[in-house]
Amino acid sequence: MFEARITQGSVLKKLVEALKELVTEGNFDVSNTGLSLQAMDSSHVCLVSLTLREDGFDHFRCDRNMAMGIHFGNLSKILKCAGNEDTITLKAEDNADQLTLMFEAPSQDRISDFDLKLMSIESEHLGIPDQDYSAEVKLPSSEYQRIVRDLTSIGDTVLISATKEGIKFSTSGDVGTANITLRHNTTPEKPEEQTFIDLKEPVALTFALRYLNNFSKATPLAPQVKLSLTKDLPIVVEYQVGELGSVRFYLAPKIDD
Amino acid sequence: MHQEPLTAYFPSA
Repeated sequence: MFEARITQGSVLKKLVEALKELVTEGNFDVSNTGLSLQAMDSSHVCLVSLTLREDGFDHFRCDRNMAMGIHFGNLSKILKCAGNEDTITLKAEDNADQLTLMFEAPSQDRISDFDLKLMSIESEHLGIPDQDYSAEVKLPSSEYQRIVRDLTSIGDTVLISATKEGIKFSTSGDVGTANITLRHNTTPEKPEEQTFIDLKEPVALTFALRYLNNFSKATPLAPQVKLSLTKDLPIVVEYQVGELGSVRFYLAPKIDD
Repeated sequence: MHQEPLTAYFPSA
């Protein structure tokens, strides 16, 4: 028996909206520590890693480990039927072929349930080591969204370089070139409006803007986003989802042929 | 330029 209840159901709606265009399907792995997902996009250059902790839910029960194969487009269709203020409960029997989603309005006068058909999905788990990065940059998620959106209108790839001067995003295309530099800035009173640059060594890597732009669909989940960069390694774009957990996007760098 | 698949960076667990 698996059961997970979250009062702030809109978080689940936002999570699925953030993932569904990158990955069409994947396994929700549930255990007594929580719910996780690892899924790659069809070209295998980007990976979504979602971790929701058991204690972040208002109620969580999982009697045995299960992998529930989810089609995210279908899950999104069902979650669109939930109100933004609804409490959402996920339920499945052991070895079930469906996941039940129950939506309760705050006034308790409307309760609905939907069954999502589960799929059998062969998925490859990657071992992602904990490691120190050359540069870690925390910035407002709205700022990240703006940068990648603006640069996507100019070019296809972005060179991200972190130095002691700041973090610079550069692109070029048919219309010309663009450079946006952010400096370490802890002046704003609100922590979520600050930019923190933790630099161990300068690093510069090139990435496809299409993916970085797609990751910014997670903006509604968190006021800040963390970018982690190390030479010759995928970038990590991480959104902390309150006390519930995090969603991380990994993207392989563009390298010279 | 090209991209290597993520499996080139992270081993299968």
